[in-house]
Amino acid sequence: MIEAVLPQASLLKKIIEAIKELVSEANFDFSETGIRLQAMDKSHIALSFLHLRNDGFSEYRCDRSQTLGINLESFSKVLKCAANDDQVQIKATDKAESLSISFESTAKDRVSEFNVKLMDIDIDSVDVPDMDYQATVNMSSQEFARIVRDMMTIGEAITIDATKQGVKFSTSGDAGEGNILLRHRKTIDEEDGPSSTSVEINEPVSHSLALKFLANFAKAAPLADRVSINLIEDAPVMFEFKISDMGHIRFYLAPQIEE
Amino acid sequence: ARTQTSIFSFFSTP
Repeated sequence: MIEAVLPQASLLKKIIEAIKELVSEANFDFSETGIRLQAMDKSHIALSFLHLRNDGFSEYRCDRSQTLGINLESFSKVLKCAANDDQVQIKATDKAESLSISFESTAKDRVSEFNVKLMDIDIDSVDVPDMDYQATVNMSSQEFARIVRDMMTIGEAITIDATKQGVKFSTSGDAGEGNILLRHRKTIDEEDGPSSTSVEINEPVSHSLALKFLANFAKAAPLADRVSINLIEDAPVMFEFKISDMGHIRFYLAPQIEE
Repeated sequence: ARTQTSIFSFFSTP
């Protein structure tokens, strides 16, 4: 038996919106400690990770570990039937064939219930080792989304250069080229404002990435004020969005390399 | 020219 309650449906809506463009179907692994998901896009270029801890839910029960295969488009459609501040409960019995999702209004005078069919999904999973990143950029997620949008008007690939001075995003295309530099601030405090950027660096590092994937990652911006971009030479770049007090979404993106 | 790598080039399957 699985039962999980979130006080606001908007959070679950944002989580599903953040990953459904990248993966159409995914296995949700429920255990005593919470919910985990690992999924790759069809081209195996981007890897999405979701972790939601049990203590982030207002109620959480998982009698034994269970994997639920869910079509994310269907999940998203059902979640659109919830008001943002509805309480949402998800429930599945052992060996269930569907996931029960119910919404209760804040006044508790309206309760709706939907069932989404579960499916067997055969997916490739990978082991991601702990890595010592050479550079970590911490910046506003809104700023990240804006840069991705701006760069996409020019090119298809983006180069991220992290140095002690800051982080530079650049692109080029048929129409021309462009770059945006965010200068490093030593401390992110109120004076600097929430839009400031910090770069923790051991060694300068540069990566070229396909912009269309970053546009998908930027869909997680409504979940978190900040995004961290973790870079290491010859390894996928990791983008992390923290989900308030309950977990995170991480995206790993395989780089483009010079032949 | 740049070539797109895959996640499998870096992370192995369990």
